[in-house]
Amino acid sequence: LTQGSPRWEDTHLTYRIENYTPDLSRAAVDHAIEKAFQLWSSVSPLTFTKVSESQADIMISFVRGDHRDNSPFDGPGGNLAHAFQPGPHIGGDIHFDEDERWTNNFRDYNLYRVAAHELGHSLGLAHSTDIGALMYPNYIFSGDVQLSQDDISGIQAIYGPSQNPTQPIGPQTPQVCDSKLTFDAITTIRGELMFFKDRFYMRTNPFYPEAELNFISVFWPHLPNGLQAAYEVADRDEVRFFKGNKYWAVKGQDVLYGYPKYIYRSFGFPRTVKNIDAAVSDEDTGKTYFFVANKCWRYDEYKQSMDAGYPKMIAEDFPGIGSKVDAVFQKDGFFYFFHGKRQYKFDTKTKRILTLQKANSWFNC
Amino acid sequence: FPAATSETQEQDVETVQKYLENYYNLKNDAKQVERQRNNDPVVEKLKQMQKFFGLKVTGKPDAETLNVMKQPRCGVPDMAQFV
Repeated sequence: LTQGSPRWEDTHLTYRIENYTPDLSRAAVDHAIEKAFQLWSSVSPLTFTKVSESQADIMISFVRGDHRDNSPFDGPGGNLAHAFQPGPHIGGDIHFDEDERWTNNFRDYNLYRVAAHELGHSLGLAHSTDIGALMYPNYIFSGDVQLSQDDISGIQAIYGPSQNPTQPIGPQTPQVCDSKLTFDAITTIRGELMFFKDRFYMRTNPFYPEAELNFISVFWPHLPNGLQAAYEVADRDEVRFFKGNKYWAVKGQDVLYGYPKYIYRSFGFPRTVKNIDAAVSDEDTGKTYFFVANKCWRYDEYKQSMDAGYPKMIAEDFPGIGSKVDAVFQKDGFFYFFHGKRQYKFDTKTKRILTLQKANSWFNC
Repeated sequence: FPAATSETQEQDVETVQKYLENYYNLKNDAKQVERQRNNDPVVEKLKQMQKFFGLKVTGKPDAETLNVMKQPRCGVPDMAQFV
């Protein structure tokens, strides 16, 4: 919350768009701003009415450089926009830097995304340290604009709950040192490990003790959230991501042309398989294991076909790891299986579990 | 200025100074911080910023910190009122 907890006493507010950026049509600007208001009114008692003349509570304008509010803009990049806390006159007003390019898609900078953030300030919110929150200071566009639980808790702390019979809840950002942390997928990638959960990836690097957490869209804007499996075919420098009955292939940050593809056609799964739980490719043998419910398939990357005799029960090839796999990767010849908060280090040669650890043991907590 | 790593370029020094003035109230608070603990206000503010962004709190403009400072962002300060 902003220092001093400024708020609007009247929760029925007006707003006016004083001028328009030439980067978008007027209708696109109106729509982006309207959606930003709807975002906040859907989780609070606040209502917003657009007016076209005279003074409104929240005046919205596109300006550049020094625009006489003691906070000049700085040209392209850097400072994108600002907004003033609730109050009379300039209070609540939102200024967008006209030296930026405003868009209604992935390209920098998405107006709806920035407007949703600035409106949080106009209503009394300050910046959040939660990278998954709209009120995080830095611009990150993950493809969709949604209030996180942190944003919702903030606005409801100022104005109370929405009149909505079902209280809206928002996504929580994973905490890398949460001992209850579980994963959607894990893969090696060019010698590193990448862990996936909801909209986020986590990775460690030897130079920096804290695990890095950010949006998957920072690397692969067009991958869906909530990935279910991922594995690397190292000698092709390719990583494959699975969700539902489709998969995407990437090389570094580039999604390869012609994806997504269907798992049935590419790997020969029966149509009864609706999604993959986990996958790992054994670098030594070129065999890729797919885990689906309590079964596993084995695919030969060289022959590009499923091996005969599969599917098998997971317990036949990997005794002791249980009958469900959330995620799996290979490192230094061993398989690391993840199910819930547990992680099994497995020796595929002796078919034995070597260690049992917490799922987040890789994050130096 | 804090004992920054040798390869910190001149413009990085300026980036840090400007960023802390814009978003961490460096100028206005400098006197106060100096008086209180006879500390370098830039180091204090740098630590505040590193803590806010979940970076390693070193008080030095390391590469991770500079990387965050160079990202496009909102003009409202992280640690002060914007009125």
